[in-house]
Amino acid sequence: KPESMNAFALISRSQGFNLGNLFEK
Amino acid sequence: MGCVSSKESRRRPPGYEDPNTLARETTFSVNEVEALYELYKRISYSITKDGLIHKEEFQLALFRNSNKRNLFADRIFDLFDLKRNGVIEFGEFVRSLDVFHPDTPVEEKIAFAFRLYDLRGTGFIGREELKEMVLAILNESELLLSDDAVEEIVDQTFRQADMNGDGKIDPDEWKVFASKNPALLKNMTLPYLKDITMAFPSFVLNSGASD
Repeated sequence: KPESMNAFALISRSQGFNLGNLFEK
Repeated sequence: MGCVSSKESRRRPPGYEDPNTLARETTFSVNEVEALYELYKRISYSITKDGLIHKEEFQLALFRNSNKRNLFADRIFDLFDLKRNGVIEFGEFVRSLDVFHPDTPVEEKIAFAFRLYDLRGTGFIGREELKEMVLAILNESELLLSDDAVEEIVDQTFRQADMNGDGKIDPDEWKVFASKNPALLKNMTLPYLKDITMAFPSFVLNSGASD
């Protein structure tokens, strides 16, 4: 439960942070 | 540095910077910087074709959609735009991506993530900022949660991270919290950067380096 209630864990999953997409053609 | 071949300088767009300089200042080799330039060209010529990355081009590369607004993509763009002139130049692109290199010390990643989350640039992460970011990720994920549930997530996070209980997460508290929860920094490392010359082999054709 503590992990699921961690706001930063939620936020870090944003597509906006997924810079790996920059490398996709 | 005044002796630049005129032919060479005419070919280079405004935001271009010497790969040797960038390689000296970052984890990347000259070849890797040149491979990053191939990626940079693809993004920076996708819409405006001026050799600079505009926000719409950044959004297009991230989301396949130049109009998609996203709070966190905005934050990344703003932090990459070191000169704060509304575009990402090549040197800014390389120096910023350097933070995401697998070999970059975790302290640098922790510091960069803190600046991302410090939405108002106050030097700490406040409760309202955290709530705003939680609402943004819920909106992005199309998840519906009651305001009470959102408040509970924010409260619980502050109970864990705000160690002195002053209602703010300062850089030292963030460092301790992120060190204890390394999964939070997963998005700060891009394995792609280890193999960038393999991903963009065409850099060899345009390379000015002899190695």
